[in-house]
Amino acid sequence: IDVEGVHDEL
Amino acid sequence: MNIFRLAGDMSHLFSILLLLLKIHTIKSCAGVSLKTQELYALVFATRYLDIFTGYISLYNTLMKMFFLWSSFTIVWYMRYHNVVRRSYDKDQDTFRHYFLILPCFILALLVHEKFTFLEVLWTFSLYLEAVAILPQLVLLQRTRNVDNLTGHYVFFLGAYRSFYILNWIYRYFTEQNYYKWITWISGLVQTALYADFFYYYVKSWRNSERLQLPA
Repeated sequence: IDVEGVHDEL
Repeated sequence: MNIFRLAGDMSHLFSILLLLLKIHTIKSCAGVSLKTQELYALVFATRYLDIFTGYISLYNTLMKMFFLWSSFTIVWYMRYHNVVRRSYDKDQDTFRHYFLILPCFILALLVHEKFTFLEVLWTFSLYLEAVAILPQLVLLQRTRNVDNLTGHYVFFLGAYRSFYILNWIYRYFTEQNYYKWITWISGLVQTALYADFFYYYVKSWRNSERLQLPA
């Protein structure tokens, strides 16, 4: 789940 | 995490390990562009500032630390190592990489998701990563004869980008509200830059001969 402003990819 | 993203990350990791292996064991960086390596170090330094502000997973943090450490280590080897730096093709590696940095920064100031310090730097790193391979591709084209390790390095970098595109397609269909225009477009530009190289790489591999690029 993608939280706004958080980049979970590298 | 899906299989495409993992495959992409592993290709990326593997490409860097190949390059480090070449530099560390053969003590040579012939055919490797210092300009590209410096750009990657800047890409990681500006993208992974969130290592201090947010936590996603141990995997995420460790990978970020590896990419930061390895990119600066490679630059250090090429610039300062007594033996390695002598094998650097300085006269061939003439791409003016500074000219890439400023336009990417201006573009990040204009086109971004949010106007915050970290977000603008993160966006800048995406734009810069998209074009950071250019000095390396120009150097390969100039020297034409590509040694195996350098060829594989660029191949696995390109594989990493291709897997990420599959990852975005997968995420778009499996997650709600997953769309990232900036990431996608800069990712597509980056992958497109490899297309020409890929063509000659696969051709030489099929004919099982040494990779030679046209002048």
